[in-house]
Amino acid sequence: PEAADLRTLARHMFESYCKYFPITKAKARAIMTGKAGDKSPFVIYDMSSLKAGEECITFRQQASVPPHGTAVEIRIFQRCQFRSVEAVREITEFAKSIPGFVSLDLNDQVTLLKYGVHEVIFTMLASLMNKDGLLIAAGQGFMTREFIKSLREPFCHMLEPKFGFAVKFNSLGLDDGDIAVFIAIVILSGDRPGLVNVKPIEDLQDSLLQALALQLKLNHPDSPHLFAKLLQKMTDLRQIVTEHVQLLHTIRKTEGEMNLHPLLQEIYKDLY
Amino acid sequence: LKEKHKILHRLLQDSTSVDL
Repeated sequence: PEAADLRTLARHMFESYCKYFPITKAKARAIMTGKAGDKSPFVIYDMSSLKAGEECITFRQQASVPPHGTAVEIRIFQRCQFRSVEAVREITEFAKSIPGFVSLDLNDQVTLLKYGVHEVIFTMLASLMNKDGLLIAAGQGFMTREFIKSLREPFCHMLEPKFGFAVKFNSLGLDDGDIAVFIAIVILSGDRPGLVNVKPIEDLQDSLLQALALQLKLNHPDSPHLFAKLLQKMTDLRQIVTEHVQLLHTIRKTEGEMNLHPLLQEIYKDLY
Repeated sequence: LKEKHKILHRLLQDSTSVDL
């Protein structure tokens, strides 16, 4: 494709990204550095600040979260679940906006989402993280990494690999326009198990790869190896998802009362 | 496959109609 077409494609993905995802990296960074103009996020760093935070932060999912008597770990886990379910809906809308996606075999659309959504979730989670913690509840709160590490087993391990990934990923210095094309590429991976018709998927991904290469060349002229570095991150993402699925198996075995949302059950079943 | 992924399938068809 011509360079102008590739720029149009990259711009289109950025517009979809802004349309379907509630918080951009730019917004998250502004909140974390106190430049957003809003009030600073409420910092949750121990059990008492968590209790205070639950009073002052407006969570969207009040109805589906266990009551206050429930263990902290279970409440946090259920909030993570709810946010993941919302994210799957957002990512599905984003995927449908990728030119050519809705013309793919419907079974293949399901497969691409089944395998892609968590890689996208963990890519975008990096935007909300720094080495010390992560923004929660659309930027109203900031939960520290140390607090999460202090939760009981196995919940203390839930986010640590994602922090490790986030710190390295964030060091690439990508902006929202770069991330938008990258996650479209992640979704259109032609090597997902069980795909029926790989060729059109690879063709779409190829256009996006060209759009990303050009985007990075123009947007980061001083980082000539950024494209190659970014593609290597796709391997790390698969590893993180595999570990995440293993942790969920552990949680389901050890935590009798833990309910997994039906949408997440669908996605995790026979995943890896 | 779409039979085993009813919610994902419905999200792909019309996400606004799906009550999660």
